[in-house]
Amino acid sequence: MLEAKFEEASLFKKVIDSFKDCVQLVNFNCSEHGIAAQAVDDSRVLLVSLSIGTESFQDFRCDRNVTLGADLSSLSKILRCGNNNDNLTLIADDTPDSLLLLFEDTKKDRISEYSLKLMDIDADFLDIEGMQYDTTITMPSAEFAKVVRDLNQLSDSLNILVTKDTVKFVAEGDIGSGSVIVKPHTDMDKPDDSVKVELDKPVDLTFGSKYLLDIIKGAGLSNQITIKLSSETPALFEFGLQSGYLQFFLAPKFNE
Amino acid sequence: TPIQNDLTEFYTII
Repeated sequence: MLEAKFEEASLFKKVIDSFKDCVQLVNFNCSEHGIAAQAVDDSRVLLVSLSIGTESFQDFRCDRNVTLGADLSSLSKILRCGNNNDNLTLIADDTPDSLLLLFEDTKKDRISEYSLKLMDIDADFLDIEGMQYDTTITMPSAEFAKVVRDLNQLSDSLNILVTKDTVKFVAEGDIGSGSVIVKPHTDMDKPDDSVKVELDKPVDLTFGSKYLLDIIKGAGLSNQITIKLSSETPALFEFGLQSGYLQFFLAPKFNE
Repeated sequence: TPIQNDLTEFYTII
């Protein structure tokens, strides 16, 4: 039996909104540690990995491991029916055909109940553990989102170059070119505005802008984004949750 | 023009 109660429905709504546009069918694996999911987009270029730890819930109970196969567009429709500050409880039995979503407005004494039909999803699972990265960048997620949106107007590719003291984003397209340089700095008053670069080796990688546009939809989850890059391997873009994370793994583009 | 890679070139399918 799974019974997972979010104090506010907004957290789960935001998490699902952050990746429902790039993957459609997702297996949510529920265990005593919380809820986790991994899914790859149809083009197999972008992978989403979600972990919501038990600390993110007001109450969490999962007696046996349960897999909830869900169509995110359907789940998202139901999530829109609840208000952001409602309590949201996800309920499923040990071999569920459906997931019960219970929204409670404790002030108004209103309870709304929805049932989502589940499905068997046969999805590839990729071994993404234990990758080594040459550089780790931590920066404000809103700033990263703006860079991606701005440079996307110029090209369908975004080049990220990292050296000891700069991160350079470059786009070159038919109408012209653009670049944004971000330098590491520490903001004592607003730590979330700081930019940190840890570097083992300089990195020069190119990514498809359309996938980065999907990734920045997670920017509402966390004030900061952590980007891990390594030559000629997929990059990791991570938004931290209070307990857990939403990660995107993106395969780079290579020059011929 | 750079060529888009596939994730399965880097990761093993379990």
